[in-house]
Amino acid sequence: SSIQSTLVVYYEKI
Amino acid sequence: ARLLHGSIFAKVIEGLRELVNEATWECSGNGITLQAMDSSHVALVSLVMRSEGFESYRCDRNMSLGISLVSMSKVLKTMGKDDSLTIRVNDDSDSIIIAMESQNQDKFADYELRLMDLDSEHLGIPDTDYSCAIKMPSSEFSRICRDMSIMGDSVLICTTKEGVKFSAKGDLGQGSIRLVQTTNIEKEEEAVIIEMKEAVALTFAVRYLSMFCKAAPLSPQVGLSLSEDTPLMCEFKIAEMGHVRFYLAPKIED
Repeated sequence: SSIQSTLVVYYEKI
Repeated sequence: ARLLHGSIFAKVIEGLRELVNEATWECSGNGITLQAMDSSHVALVSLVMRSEGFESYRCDRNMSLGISLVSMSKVLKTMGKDDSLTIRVNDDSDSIIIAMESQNQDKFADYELRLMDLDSEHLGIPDTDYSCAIKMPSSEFSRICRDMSIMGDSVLICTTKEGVKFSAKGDLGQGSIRLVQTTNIEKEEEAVIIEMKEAVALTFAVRYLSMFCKAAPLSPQVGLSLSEDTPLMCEFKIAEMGHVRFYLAPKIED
């Protein structure tokens, strides 16, 4: 089954 | 900021307000930008409205304006279809003024909305060289999201040189829609164009894609940019003035 990732996994907080 | 066709602004707000209820608008001499994430940090919207796209635009100093998009949407719903729109914030004011003017200048409406103090988080999104860029009619994309949501919560997007396939499965069974690339482009607005460096297969939550489709009235075409292990970028252009870009984190194998 798949789980939802979040954007903070891919992009840095600025 | 004045727009002869105020409906453009109303469409922008309608496109954003479901994903982000409130957001900070950054105003500068170059225009208006906004970046905001949904509360679960799964999706992000980035808006650019350049100053030259407005009938008139002036910003004497940079300002960050916290605005309830839900309230702004309610105000903009009062606007006539062909009304022009002027948005104004005076120095040291805690509210934004939304002024509407009918086409034959026989009706003038003014609203003031209180500004909000918002904590905003920003993400640095690098320029990405995506493996695959798809363009298709935005109405078609809306329809696909609607149809796929019948079958499941997630949609798998697979691209090949021939076309793009959307598929979903769930308790009912499964379904898929395959679009083939348009070979003979007569009307650019109706074309499906796929630029592919590498095939991709990525899964996304349909619920978010459907929210992005709320911005579909802004543009006859939508752009979907995909790379493996990268958030999807879904773009609607705003005529000559800018764009609304949505980013969506993919679903990954547990």
